[in-house]
Amino acid sequence: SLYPSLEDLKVDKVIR
Amino acid sequence: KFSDLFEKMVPMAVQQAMTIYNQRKSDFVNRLVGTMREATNLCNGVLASLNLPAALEDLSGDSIPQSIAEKARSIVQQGGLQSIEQLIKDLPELLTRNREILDESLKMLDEEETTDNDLRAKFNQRWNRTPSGDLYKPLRAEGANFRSILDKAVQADQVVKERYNTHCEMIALLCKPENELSAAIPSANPTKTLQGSEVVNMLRSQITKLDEIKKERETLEGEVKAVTFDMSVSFLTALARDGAINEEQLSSTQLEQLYGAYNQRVQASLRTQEELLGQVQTSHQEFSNLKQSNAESNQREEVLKKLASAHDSYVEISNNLREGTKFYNDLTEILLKFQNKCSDIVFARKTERDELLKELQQS
Repeated sequence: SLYPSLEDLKVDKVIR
Repeated sequence: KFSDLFEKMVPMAVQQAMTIYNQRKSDFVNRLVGTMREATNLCNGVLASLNLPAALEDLSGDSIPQSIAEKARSIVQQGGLQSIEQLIKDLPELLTRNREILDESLKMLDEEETTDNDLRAKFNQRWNRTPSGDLYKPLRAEGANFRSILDKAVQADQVVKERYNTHCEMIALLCKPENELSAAIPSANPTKTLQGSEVVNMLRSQITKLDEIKKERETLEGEVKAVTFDMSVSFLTALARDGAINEEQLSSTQLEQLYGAYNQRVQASLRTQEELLGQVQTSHQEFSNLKQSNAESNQREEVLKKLASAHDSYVEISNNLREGTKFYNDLTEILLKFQNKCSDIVFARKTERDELLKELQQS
């Protein structure tokens, strides 16, 4: 794939 | 009508294990799919470089070989050059939109921080809340990450544009009406006499087998992507039973179970293709020796090869553009969420600031 993966960013990170 | 709002809630350890598992799974699937696509591209590239199957169809030496005509029809059907030109034209706007959302968000943080610092300079110890700069570190780190992602996207855009520039002339030719396309391909001696010969039949059968393998891979890709499994149940069970989750072991065992067989089939497909391509090379050598080549037939062959490659390039560029467009659209959604986070925290800081100012004025 040519473009960067957005997989990590799609997960809503827990806000502490 | 009760629905449990907390149905999806799991222990933190399970949540973290699921994140890693999903990453492992998508890495695995992407690698598998990537391997298959690479193999298909390789196959297409080799055949195009040998002018196959066009050379086998080229009876008259001056009409368009069937496979080339099909390739032409296929890309005209997909929208021809115009559709990819349009997508390329749209890319800069998509990029700009994303940049603007990111810039706006970070600007909000900068402005609030400036005000906070000014007030801290004015009131010294009496302005005793945490400095905005400290609070905003994680968000700014996120912002920096987004910037580097956009930089990579810009490079990807460039690659696509260059691919397009390299191949647009031939693609345009392939999109022309049949008579214009035919006129653009140099004429040459007919190879009628070779039809029915054993080497031509062998090549035909080898190419048919390669087409079957490529089709199988398409099906396989669909199957691999359709695999679903709820890993959270396994993690929950492990946690309840052992008090801890050995994520790496559980994940790799499960992934092997889910995808092991598919992996084997992919490897087998690669081996079969390699064998067949070897056979094609050998047969083609024989075929070339039988054909009587001269300057005209070589010229004709060169143009036919370029046209076959143009089709492959068109497919590749279309895929790239689809991926790029989806990337920018998905990123917009993510950046809008980020923008909301920034505006929420800035709003909270402003509210707090106003209250602090009131207290200080009263005291």
